[in-house]
Amino acid sequence: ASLAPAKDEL
Amino acid sequence: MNIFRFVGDMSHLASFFLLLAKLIYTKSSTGVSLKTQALYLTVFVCRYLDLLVAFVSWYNELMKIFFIAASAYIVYVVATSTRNSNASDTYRVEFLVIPALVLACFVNETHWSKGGWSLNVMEILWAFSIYLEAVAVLPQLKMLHQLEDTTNITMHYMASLGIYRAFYLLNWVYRLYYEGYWHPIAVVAGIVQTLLYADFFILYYQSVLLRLPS
Repeated sequence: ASLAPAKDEL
Repeated sequence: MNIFRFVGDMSHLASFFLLLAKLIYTKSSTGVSLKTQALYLTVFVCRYLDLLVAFVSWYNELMKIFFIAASAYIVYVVATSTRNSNASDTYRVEFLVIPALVLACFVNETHWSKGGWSLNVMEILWAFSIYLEAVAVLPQLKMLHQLEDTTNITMHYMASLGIYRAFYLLNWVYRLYYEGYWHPIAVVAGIVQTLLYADFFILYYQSVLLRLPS
């Protein structure tokens, strides 16, 4: 898993 | 999606319509900083490059396309406005763009051990867009402080941007607590950006709300 979760914001 | 993010997004969306309404109905871009609008266009283009490779939802896709298209149109209208000398749009944007770019090169979410070269460039551009958005309002703030006859709609535009930022902070608190979702770069930059709007809200309170007819 990556350090940061996927970006799903604007 | 939680209510905080949704309200934030709707407030952001409203800010575009307020600015477009001001430009179209007053037929004047007086009081609107071309530099801030050009910075926002840069922000959206750099951040939404993932439009082509990372589909999240139709909501996200359509909002991203709208933000890029609307800010491009706003830049076009303000840049070609003949009735606006914008003599007070004097902020030195290189002092914003260059530090944001340098910071993005060093503080970002790249993982060079995996992912392609292009994905890592997109991560740098994402971080750049976050840093630049945090300070992009400064040329507009400088203009507001210098101009006497700022129209109320420009002030409402700024207020809706401030509300958007504030609700994104609430959204991040919610998401960290309930989902473990946490992008420290975005959160720290978002706090800085919201603090810049605090300065504006003092002005807004004094110049708009105190003058409202009772």
